Amino acid sequence: KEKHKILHQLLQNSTS
Amino acid sequence: SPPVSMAELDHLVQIISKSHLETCQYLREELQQMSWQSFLQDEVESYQNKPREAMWQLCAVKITEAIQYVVEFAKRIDGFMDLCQNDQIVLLKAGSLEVVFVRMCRVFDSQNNAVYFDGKFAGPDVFRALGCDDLITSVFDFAKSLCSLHLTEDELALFSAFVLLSADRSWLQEKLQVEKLQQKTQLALQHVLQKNHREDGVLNKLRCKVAVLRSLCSRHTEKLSAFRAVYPDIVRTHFPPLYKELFG
Repeated sequence: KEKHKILHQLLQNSTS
Repeated sequence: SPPVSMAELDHLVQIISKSHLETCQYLREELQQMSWQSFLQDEVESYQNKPREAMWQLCAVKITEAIQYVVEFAKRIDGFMDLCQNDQIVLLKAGSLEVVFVRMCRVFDSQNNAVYFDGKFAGPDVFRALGCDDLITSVFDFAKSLCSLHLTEDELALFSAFVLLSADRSWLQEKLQVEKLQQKTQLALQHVLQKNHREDGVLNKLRCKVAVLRSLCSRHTEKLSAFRAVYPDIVRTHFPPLYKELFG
């Protein structure tokens, strides 16, 4: 997860 | 596991098709309005005269834009967000570019062998400055062959989900969960193909495409590492962070 912070953040964002 | 009912398959097809259309980046109506306008010769030449690193950066930006829509597509697939976060990341890291290549056939003009890129339709020659003509040719060939299947939007949606939910990716922690999801997606894909009265061989043709997609993506990674060996600073400072995270 640490190595993929951006992807992890995109997955956390509410489905825009 | 318990047999999947027809109603459940219909429901899955509906959800995945809706997710696809909500996140497909280019609606069919938009594509039709564009009337397949291709780049003029002087525009083609301006791309060809770009420095290699500038064209690489432009393509990395375009790929990253498309991948962000694929991430949104994945988030809307029934069951994907129930997977553990590690596996969500593994599936997207391995499969997002594959889905971009699948989606490419929606914006591909088979007659003129051109793909929608940076505002107009571009032939393979537009990408000459990249120095990856062999890979570009293979990508165009793949798009043309997928186009020849004339998949409908819901067939494309299901095939995209099937490609993404690949249970054989390495580093998956809950392989069985992904397998179950992929099997249900495959049943839904078969269900759609039957409902649309497609001839029998289509599912097998789609299965063969999966191997081609894997090859295209590994060749992309090879080309990127060769490019980065020559231009390490360009990649570090000018390439989109998400692109570097996925392919770096």
